[in-house]
Amino acid sequence: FPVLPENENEDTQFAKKYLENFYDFKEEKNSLFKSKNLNHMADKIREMQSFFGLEVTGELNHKTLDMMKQARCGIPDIRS
Amino acid sequence: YSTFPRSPTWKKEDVTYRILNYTPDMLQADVEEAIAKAFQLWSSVTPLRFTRVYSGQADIMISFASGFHGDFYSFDGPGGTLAHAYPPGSGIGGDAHFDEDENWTKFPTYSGYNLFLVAAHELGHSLGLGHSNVFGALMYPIYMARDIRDYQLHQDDINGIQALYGSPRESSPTKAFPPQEPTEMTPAEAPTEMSPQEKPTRTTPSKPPSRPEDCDPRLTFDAITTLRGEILFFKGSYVWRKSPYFSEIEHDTISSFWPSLIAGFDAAYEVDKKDRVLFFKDDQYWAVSGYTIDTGFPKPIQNLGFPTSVRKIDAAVHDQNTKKTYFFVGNKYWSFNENTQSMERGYPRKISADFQGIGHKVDAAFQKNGYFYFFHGSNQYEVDMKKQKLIRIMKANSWFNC
Repeated sequence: FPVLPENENEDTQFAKKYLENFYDFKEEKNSLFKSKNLNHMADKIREMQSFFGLEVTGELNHKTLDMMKQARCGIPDIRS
Repeated sequence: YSTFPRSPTWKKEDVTYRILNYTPDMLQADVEEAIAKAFQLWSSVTPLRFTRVYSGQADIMISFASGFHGDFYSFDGPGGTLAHAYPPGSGIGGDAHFDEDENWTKFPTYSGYNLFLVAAHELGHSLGLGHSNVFGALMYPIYMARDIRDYQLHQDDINGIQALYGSPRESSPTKAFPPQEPTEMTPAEAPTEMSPQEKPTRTTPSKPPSRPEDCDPRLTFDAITTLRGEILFFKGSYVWRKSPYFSEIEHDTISSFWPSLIAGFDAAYEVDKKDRVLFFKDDQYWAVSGYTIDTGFPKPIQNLGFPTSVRKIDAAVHDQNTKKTYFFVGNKYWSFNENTQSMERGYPRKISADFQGIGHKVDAAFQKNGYFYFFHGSNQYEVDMKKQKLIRIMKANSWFNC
């Protein structure tokens, strides 16, 4: 499984916010299963990586984070 | 390209816009011009006409704001989100908001964001387009500084907006006001919702430069190069691509590959072993590898060893066998050693002295399958360099299956 690191560092927080804004990621705040949230986020990372033509790994790797940090339009890329 | 859910569009061709406020980063006139030019991009490829009004409710209300500004998408300070816009609809529908915490600029710089480029993108949303994942497209969500002189929409953007509104009408009447300085209107001509005291309207013209026909016998080229097995023919902002794998010629624009490069090259050549193409325009040159423009460019052509008297070059071709690149200027040529990265001694020499049958200016040149092809006007000359022999003369567009 592409599993995110346990300790939620700043980058993870940033990525979460990015995915909420632009990829319709909704964190289930009171989910008992942390791994479910992580998997859901990894799915969204995959969606974002696919959109930008990055290698689709589901991991919050350097290139993915770099792309997230670029200046951009505020409209979501993916809409539910 | 993509659209918003249910593909909302404006159900009319005359769409109004209003600029509610300004950024202190730019002169008001520059803000107005940037936005008018952004609208012109879209009106040039659709039947839509955009008219600016100065009071009341317009279809597209344009404003600058910081942080929370009354809608669901608060801005986030410098960087990050630059702007957003809403799809066609009443009320906030169509409106475009720009983050005032950004540094807005009239020209693309590395320390700010060009208002024309960002406005053109957001107006794509105001007209119903979503984000595109085509790199180089205007509707690609990531900001990319690029050359805005003679900026053209990417084909993907054109496909998207024409899917929503169709192509421009042949005889789309431009209102009585071509886009010069506003002149006074007679009340009889003023749109009904405006009182005569207000400023007259400005309407965007629709006239994209069209690409010459493939088989036009008069077709000439600015520059030609090979690129990873394909042959790219350049004229103005247009590119004809001949691939060994497809019989059809593909039509693109320079900006669809290299958004920040200027259209209208003078020369181009590929150094195949380095997977690198160099483009020349006036006294500057750029190096690209695939989509990526190498850092540190443009550079002055004098770096290659040209005297300062040479202000531009006509054509260039790289000889894969000798690893030399020949630069053509007027009736002379230079030889550049790609291994030593230096111009060879004893040059310039007369083209006619060394290139059999080529006694005139060369517009473009490339090498393919051991033969050199020199273009002059609407003709091309196939030369066997080893045998120093002119093989045949053909039409310049003979590669297009005419």
